[in-house]
Amino acid sequence: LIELRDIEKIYKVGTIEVPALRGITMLVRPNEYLAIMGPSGSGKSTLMNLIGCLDTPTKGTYTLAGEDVSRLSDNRLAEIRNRRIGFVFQTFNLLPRANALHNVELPLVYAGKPIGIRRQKAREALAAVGLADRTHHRPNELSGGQRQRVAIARALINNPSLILADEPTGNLDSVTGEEIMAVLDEIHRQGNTIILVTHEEYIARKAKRIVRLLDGLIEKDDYVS
Amino acid sequence: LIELRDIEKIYKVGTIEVPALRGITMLVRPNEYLAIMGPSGSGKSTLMNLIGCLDTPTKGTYTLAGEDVSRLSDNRLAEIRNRRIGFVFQTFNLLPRANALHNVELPLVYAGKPIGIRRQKAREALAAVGLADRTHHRPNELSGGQRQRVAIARALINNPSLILADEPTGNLDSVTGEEIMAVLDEIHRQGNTIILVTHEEYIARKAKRIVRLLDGLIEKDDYVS
Ligand SMILES: Nc1ncnc2c1ncn2[C@@H]1O[C@H](COP(=O)(O)OP(=O)(O)OP(=O)(O)O)[C@@H](O)[C@H]1O
Ligand SMILES: Nc1ncnc2c1ncn2[C@@H]1O[C@H](COP(=O)(O)OP(=O)(O)OP(=O)(O)O)[C@@H](O)[C@H]1O
Ligand SMILES: [Mg+2]
Ligand SMILES: [Mg+2]
Repeated sequence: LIELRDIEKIYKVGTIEVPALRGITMLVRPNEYLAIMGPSGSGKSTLMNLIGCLDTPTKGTYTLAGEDVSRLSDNRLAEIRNRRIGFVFQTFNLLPRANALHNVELPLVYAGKPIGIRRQKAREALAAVGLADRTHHRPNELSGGQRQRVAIARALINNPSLILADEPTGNLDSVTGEEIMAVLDEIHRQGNTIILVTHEEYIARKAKRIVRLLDGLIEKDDYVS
Repeated sequence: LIELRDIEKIYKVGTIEVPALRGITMLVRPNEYLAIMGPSGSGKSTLMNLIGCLDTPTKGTYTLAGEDVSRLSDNRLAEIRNRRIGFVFQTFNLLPRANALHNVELPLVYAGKPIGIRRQKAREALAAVGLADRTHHRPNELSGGQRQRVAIARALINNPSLILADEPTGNLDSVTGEEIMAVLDEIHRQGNTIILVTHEEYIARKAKRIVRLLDGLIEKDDYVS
């Protein structure tokens, strides 16, 4: 499904070069459940952005479901991002002026779904993350963990086959975190692929494989029993 | 130092009332080290905002160092917020167009400190959280955990006597999290008061007392041995 070869990402800050990824090679098969760990600043979110086609590598190749991503048209990339991939951002990235329901239904708006269906699905998605009674709150009227759950519901609403979740339980107490992990577990059981970034060991243990980054490189890549 | 009596906070969303805090009574003495825990949405950030004078209660009284906060002038409140309290927000609240150095020096700008001193102190504060080589990055050029650490450095720069930290390690791996907790430990050792919200038990264990919220009320309030 996902094939990264010698991937590098170098950011520029003024005249300074920041090598965020310094040569990543990894393979992810369909229906894998993978956790990415590593110190703050080691390149986890950068790697997720590349996998999710939100950014392009400075060097190396990325093959997604057999297609070289760097050769894809903008339309094809947009279609992959909107329909095939669900992304939970580390900083949520919700629309501040839209309420929870509208934020969650947004991917369905882009997919051209009619309003009745989108509203229904958005309500169900919010109920699945425990926010049935917060549909009309805007992000600044929600707690940190509630915003995180809206971001999760939005990522899942299009039934994507690849879920990229960047610290999805970072703002959640352990009970609510477990509920979210149960949702992801079910999505995995249905045949989809899950890649999540976490700094919490007990969350990483739920995955089948743990990739550890250190300073822009893969330090370890092990299947857990 | 802090005396809350029958504190209630009711938000309005359209015509609906959301009772975020439903009667909180608690006392915090100088030099205490307190952790607040509880499920997502239970009222932790709301309580922190009230304690930090960033918001006012709907009912109840808040006495800070002997003064009834509701009777203080705006100038006095601003002075308390800028000089006596250091606040680490759950969503960091950094200025997006300013780099890390400038974000961290901001409280010193408000305190009227000259530029040489503020730049020096801001550099030291960033070095203390491991970001000496990121001073000129803006927030969108920083990782999630690096933004969190800039927010922490900014909260500490004025040497406040009351630190309010809302999930200060939520985006940090355990090693970096331990470094931050060591910084807070030292600040506590110097006689200051620390109140932190966390959903991680191993972080809460570093405090001397744990207050657990549930649905806007205090469920438990225990000193840990
Ligand atoms: N400005 C607001 N308007 C309306 N409701 C609000 C507002 N801010 C918070 N709430 C509601 O008040 C309740 C408490 O919010 P608060 O942010 O204090 O929770 P929290 O304990 O910090 O949660 P978390 O662990 O998810 O950060 C939540 O149910 C939230 O939806
Ligand atoms: N847009 C950018 N411009 C410049 N440098 C950047 C940019 N984005 C990230 N960086 C740098 O690249 C490195 C990797 O960042 P990344 O966000 O991938 O880290 P991370 O592993 O997700 O960290 P965290 O656990 O703190 O979220 C960091 O040192 C960061 O400062
Ligand atoms: Mg990150
Ligand atoms: Mg909160």
